[in-house]
Amino acid sequence: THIHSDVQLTEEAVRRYLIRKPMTTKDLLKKFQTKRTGLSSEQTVNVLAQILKRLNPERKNVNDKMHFYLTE
Amino acid sequence: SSSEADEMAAALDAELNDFI
Repeated sequence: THIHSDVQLTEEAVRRYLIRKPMTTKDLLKKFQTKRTGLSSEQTVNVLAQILKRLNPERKNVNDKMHFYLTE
Repeated sequence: SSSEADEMAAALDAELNDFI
């Protein structure tokens, strides 16, 4: 069945965001809202966790919040 | 809702903290 989604939560999409600028987990979740991806909240958390573990991005604290980022 | 977003962020942070 076709699931409507205009945003896809993929490793490549996350990689592109993190190369552009450091982001918190909350920033990333805003980019992949469930109403845009068609995924459930639980799926979103699980998939994003797996992607971040694979990408293993650099981490830094900005304004006391952990941000992830990647360099090309 | 923002509280759902907060819960999701907390769950994701917890998953990733286990990984560190």
